[in-house]
Amino acid sequence: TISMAVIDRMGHIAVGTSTNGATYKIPGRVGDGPIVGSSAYADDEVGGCGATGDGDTMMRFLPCYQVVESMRQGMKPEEAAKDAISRIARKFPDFVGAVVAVDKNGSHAGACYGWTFQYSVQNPDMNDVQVFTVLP
Amino acid sequence: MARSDVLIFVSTLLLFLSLLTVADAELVKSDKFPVVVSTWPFLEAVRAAWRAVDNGSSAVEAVVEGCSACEELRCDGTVGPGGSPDENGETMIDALVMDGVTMEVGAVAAMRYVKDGIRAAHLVMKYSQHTLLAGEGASAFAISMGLPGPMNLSSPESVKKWSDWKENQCQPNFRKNVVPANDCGPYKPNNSAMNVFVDKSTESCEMGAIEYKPPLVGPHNHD
Repeated sequence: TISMAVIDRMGHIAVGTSTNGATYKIPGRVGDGPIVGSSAYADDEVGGCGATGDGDTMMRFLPCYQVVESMRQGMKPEEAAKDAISRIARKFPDFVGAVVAVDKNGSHAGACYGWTFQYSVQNPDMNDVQVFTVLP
Repeated sequence: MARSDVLIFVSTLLLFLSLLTVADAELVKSDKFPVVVSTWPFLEAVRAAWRAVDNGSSAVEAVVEGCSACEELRCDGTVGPGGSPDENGETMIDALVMDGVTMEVGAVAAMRYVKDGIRAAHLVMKYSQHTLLAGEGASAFAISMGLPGPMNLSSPESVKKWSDWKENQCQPNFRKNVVPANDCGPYKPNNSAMNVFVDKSTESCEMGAIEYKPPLVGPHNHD
């Protein structure tokens, strides 16, 4: 799965997700990919979020909606990302997943559980894409 | 109004307008933006989104370009056609795009026969009042709006993966509390396991009867 957030020159935010889902899934199964607030969410006034992992579990918690709403309440991206992941892990200790958060100023952070997660960033300070590694 | 008052008014107005112009220029030329953030080290996808947004595309357009690049590259086998076969060996596509300004969303789920997931989601956003289209309805809409299809979304790799899985008695899989537990279907409910939930009045429930399977999710099999 790819989940992506972009802030354009005007400061406007959009997010998107694309995936072919889980291998060997039962036909008809839909994961978190097309679910608003689960795989991705954005609000221009706050920021955006992308998620990846065990979609069957993650879509029950709308982690990206949670991230954006936590940032709206004043949390930094790192704190909001960790909080959203911990809410899932408390209920599903075997869960595997990650979120990446970006606020409206372009500050970003990731959080993960059950695996080491990497996310990619490019902004005007970078000549090329930079990859950030997040430990569970 | 005295001439001096008019001059003061005009001067104040010009000063205000010049401040507005500076503020606007700072927004457009902000050294903070644009920004592209993506899950995983999908470098080409981020570069595609960056090229778009750095050349003046909107955030939505850049997201579509970035995710579309990943679909074409079949990033990790988890994006685009030719990956993640289901129990029938078929690849289906899920995708979503959201505009954080208008809160408009377009999404497709379990879309068959069309490889361009994020573009299909964008078409749902642009040309319908709906949020999410699923299954063959999503495919028909995407094709009617100009995307190529119908086409087979399998690849030699996905067919091989599915064949190997079938030879391994369809293990692992996402079924639970069914029989047969360790073979391919057709499946039926495992009534002895389900009784644990149905008969809540008994105190002889054996939790061990509930089948547990470790998660199948990993770096090359995830949403």
